[in-house]
Amino acid sequence: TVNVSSNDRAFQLSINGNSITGFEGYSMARASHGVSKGTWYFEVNFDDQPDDSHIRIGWSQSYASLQACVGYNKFSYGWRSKHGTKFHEAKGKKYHFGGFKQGDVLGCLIHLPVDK
Amino acid sequence: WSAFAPEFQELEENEKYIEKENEFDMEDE
Amino acid sequence: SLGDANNDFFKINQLKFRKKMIKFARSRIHGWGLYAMESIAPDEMIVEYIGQTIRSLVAEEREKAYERRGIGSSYLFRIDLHHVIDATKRGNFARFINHSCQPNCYAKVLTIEGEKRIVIYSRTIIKKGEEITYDYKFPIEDDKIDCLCGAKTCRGYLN
Repeated sequence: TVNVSSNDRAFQLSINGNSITGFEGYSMARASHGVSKGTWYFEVNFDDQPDDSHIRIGWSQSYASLQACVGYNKFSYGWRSKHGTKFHEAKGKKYHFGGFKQGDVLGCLIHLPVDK
Repeated sequence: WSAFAPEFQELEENEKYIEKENEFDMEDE
Repeated sequence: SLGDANNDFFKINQLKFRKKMIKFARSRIHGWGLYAMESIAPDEMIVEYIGQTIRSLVAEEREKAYERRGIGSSYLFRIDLHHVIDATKRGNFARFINHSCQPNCYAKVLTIEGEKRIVIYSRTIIKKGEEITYDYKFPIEDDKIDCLCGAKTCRGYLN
């Protein structure tokens, strides 16, 4: 069963079952299982956020630092709640106007070449 | 450099830096 | 009897009122430095190194930004694996203490009330008028920074 990993995550995040609670600066938790080829999709519920707070979600290789946000370097791809911007290598591009917020269900799909 | 930095702020205590949402971003469209 | 930590707490808070011990003046080692205004016994708390507490990755980004602006990054002081104290733009005059390979002080990280703080202690007796120095213990890097401490046992580089 795929869960939030209990150790492949920033120490300052609090993990309770499959829910992640963060505070202060960006940091990352990854899933217990990764994928390496084919097309995969996961969904999460964005439960709750304090005013003026934001999250980022996406796909990350294990090389990406846990003490930064997803999309910070070349090892990960992130999608931000603020303005719905997508990030890779810390560069933000327009992606989904208006962004997302608590109460939304977020889906992330990755399509990896099968034969490489 | 810091001896003459005009905007240098003296602190009595360590100050915890509050990171910005775009702390780790280089560019943002 | 005050536990060790309480004792440190009281002593570190007295520091603010004992500023007279040291003064800021031109240094033979590099630019400006701090000098003892009175003779100081060994293992005395001299000054706290104060600045902004930031996470390691934020420090790495700032170090690159400072280098780009030619500010140099020797006001970043690592307190543990995850955090650094940055006195480049906000802090106190402890940032002016120069490095020496044969220092008369040392830096110690104290945890007081859960907060990690850096205190500079005297290592030996420090005579009035002597420059305060400690070993920065910078990590070894490829692009070197020359050390100007002039001590007999100088290692030649800060990093």
